[in-house]
Amino acid sequence: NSDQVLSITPKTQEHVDILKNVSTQYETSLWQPDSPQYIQEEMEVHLYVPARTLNTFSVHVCFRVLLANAKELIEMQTKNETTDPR
Amino acid sequence: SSASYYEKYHSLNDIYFWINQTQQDNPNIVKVILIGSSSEKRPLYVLKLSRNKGPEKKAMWIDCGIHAREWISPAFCLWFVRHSLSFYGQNQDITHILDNLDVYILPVMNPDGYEYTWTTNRMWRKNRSVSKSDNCIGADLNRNFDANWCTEGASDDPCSEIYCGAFPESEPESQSVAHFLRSHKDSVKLYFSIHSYSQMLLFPYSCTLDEAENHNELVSLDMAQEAAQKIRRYYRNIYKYGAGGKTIYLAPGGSDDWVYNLGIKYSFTFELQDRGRYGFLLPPSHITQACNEALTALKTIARKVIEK
Repeated sequence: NSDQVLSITPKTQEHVDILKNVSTQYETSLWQPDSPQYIQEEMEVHLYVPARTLNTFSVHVCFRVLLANAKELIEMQTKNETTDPR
Repeated sequence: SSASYYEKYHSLNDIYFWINQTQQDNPNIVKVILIGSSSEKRPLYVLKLSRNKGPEKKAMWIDCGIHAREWISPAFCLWFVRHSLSFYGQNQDITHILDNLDVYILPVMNPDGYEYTWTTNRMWRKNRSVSKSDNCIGADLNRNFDANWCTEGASDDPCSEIYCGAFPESEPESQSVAHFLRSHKDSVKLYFSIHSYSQMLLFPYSCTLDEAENHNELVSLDMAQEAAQKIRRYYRNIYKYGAGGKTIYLAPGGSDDWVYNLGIKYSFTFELQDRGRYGFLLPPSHITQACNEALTALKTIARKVIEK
């Protein structure tokens, strides 16, 4: 139910191609590297995936979840605090 | 402002309010300079901190917020100004720096992008300029400077996250910064560009794998290495350091390389916390440490440059 950030390290050229495809064709945001063109084997890739997209795709590459509650973090950061003394 | 103000992220309007308030509260030290405007015509304000009247001193430049989603970067610029104004006369390092250098600070270099991350898409990276030939929006301002512009490591596709723009300095944000630095190149001796994330202290070149002329000096014990060691000693955190191209990958058109080629030989790009867990979503509770360790590195390098 929340946006997530995944860490994925492609081991083969096929993994690289899958990641390049996922990070350009879906509603994801590449955090690291700056652009899909930099993705290569053994490079750790950080991919932000919105909840609505998480439900619709799967990648057959091992990954770990860096951040399971990205949406909550965003809400926390943009919270309008009326008690701010300024 | 209360200290807690600096431990939060702020909307663009809040930052503009803060710039105005900071000048009003410190009229003898802070001057606000309008250096240009963004694609969507938002003002680009530089704060000049100058402790002593009299002849122009040598200067240091700091810009923050080139990439919209890197929120810790503008937070650092605000942090630096507060530190400079609050601890002058108390902290030896900042006192020494402000006694010897004027400081120019651009808190948000990409205001359109920053606003867009607050209102529409938190993960937006580029500016918000409209490409005439395409539906895609935005250029990567850190690929838009005239340093091996749009060669390997940048893209000429307007839809790419690393789109280099139509031509060098095609974007009003990079053009404004370049124009200001060109006209102040005789006084500005030290340049910092603040980014996130991945915890690195980088220096030229990023646009080529060649080493800068003074590479050994920049990497040496009294510059990047010393700065990284201090962060490790005081904050138990590891920062990598080195030339951008070799430490990460080729990225032409960056501001730090362009500044270096302009003749400002002490040119650094900092990538602040963290190393990926929170990335661009670094929680407000981490702002203090992220800014303090960057401040330590910046002060270490600035003191060395003053000595030299």
